[in-house]
Amino acid sequence: AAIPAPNAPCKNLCHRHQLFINFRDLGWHKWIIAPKGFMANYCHGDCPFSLTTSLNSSNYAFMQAMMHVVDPAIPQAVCIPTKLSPISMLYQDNDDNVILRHYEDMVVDECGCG
Amino acid sequence: FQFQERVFLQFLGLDKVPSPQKFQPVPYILKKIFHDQEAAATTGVSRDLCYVKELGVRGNILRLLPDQGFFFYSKNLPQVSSCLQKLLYFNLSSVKDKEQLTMAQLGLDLGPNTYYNLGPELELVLSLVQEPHVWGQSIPKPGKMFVLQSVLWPQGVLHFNLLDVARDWSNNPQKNLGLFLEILVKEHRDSVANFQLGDTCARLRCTLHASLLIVTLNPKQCYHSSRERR
Repeated sequence: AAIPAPNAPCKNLCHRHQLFINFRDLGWHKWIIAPKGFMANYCHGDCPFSLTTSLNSSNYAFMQAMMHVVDPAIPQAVCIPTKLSPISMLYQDNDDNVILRHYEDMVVDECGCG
Repeated sequence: FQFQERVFLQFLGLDKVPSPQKFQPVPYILKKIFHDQEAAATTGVSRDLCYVKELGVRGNILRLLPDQGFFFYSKNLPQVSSCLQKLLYFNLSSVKDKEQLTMAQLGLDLGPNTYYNLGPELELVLSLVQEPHVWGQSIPKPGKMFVLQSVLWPQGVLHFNLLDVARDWSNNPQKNLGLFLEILVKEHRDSVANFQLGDTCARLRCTLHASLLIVTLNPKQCYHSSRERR
C-alpha cells in the first residue's frame, strides 16, 4: 500500500487564484468601451515532488522536483498557467477610431507545475 | 504605475492614453463580433482570432474610422437637383506599416429607415478626389467616379467596398485626399408628393453619417492558418 504522501495544506499547492482587472480602477474606463474589466486570474502555490504527478504537471517539472529533493540548491518546479484564453477589447483611440482587437493568452484558465 | 501603463498601451498598439471627448457610436457588427468572441472564450470554444467569421475575412484588428470631411455650400449648385456635396475623409494613420488591409467598407447612413416621411428618389455619386482642394474653389475636381447609384430614401445604411482605394491610400498616404460625395434628387413627374428640395436636403444633411470599417491582419500576431502554431 502506498505510504500516504504528507498532505501539504491544499491552499499552499499550485492552483489558479482569481484576479479581476477592473478598468475603472486603472482609469481606463474613459477610453475602453467594453469590457468593463476581465477575470485575468494568476497561478501561485508550491510544486512539491510528491504531488507533481497529480498537479497537471509537465514531465520536466517532475524531473526538476526530483532534482530539488536530491539537491535543494536546484529550485523547485514552478506554478505556471497551463491553459489560457483570449479577450476582445473595444476601445477608442486618439483619432476617435473605434477599435476591436483580440488579445490571446490574457485569461488564466488552468495552472500546473512546469 | 506610469511605467506599466505605458507598457500596456504599447501592447495595445497605442503610444499614449486615449482621451476621447465623446464615445463614437459602436455599430451593430462590431458589438456582435465582440459578443461572439466573448461567448466563445467563456465557453472555452477556441476560435481563430485571425479570422473575422462575421465578415468572412482574415484579420485580427477591426477599426471604425469616423468621417473627418466637411460639406460644401456652393452657391451656384451645378445642377438644380443637387442636394448636397460633401468631402469624405478617413485618417488611416493608425494602421501600422506591417498590417495588411483585408477589408475596407464605406458605410453611408442616410438616416433612419422609417417610412413616415418618405423622401424623393436620390442619386448618389461617389468619386475619388485626386487633386488637392484649392481654397476658394467651390468643390474639388472630382476624379475617378466609382459609384453612381439611385436609392429610394429613406434607405438606412449603404455599404461600398473601398478595399483597393484604402490599400492605395495606406501605401501612399499622400494620395489620401478623400472622396467627393454628391447626392442629387431625382426628379419624377409622377412623384406623389412634391418634395420641398430645401427641407429634404437640410434633413439629409442632418442625418447623413459616413464611416469606414477596415480590417487588418498583423502577420506577426497571425500565423498563416495552414501552419499550426508551435
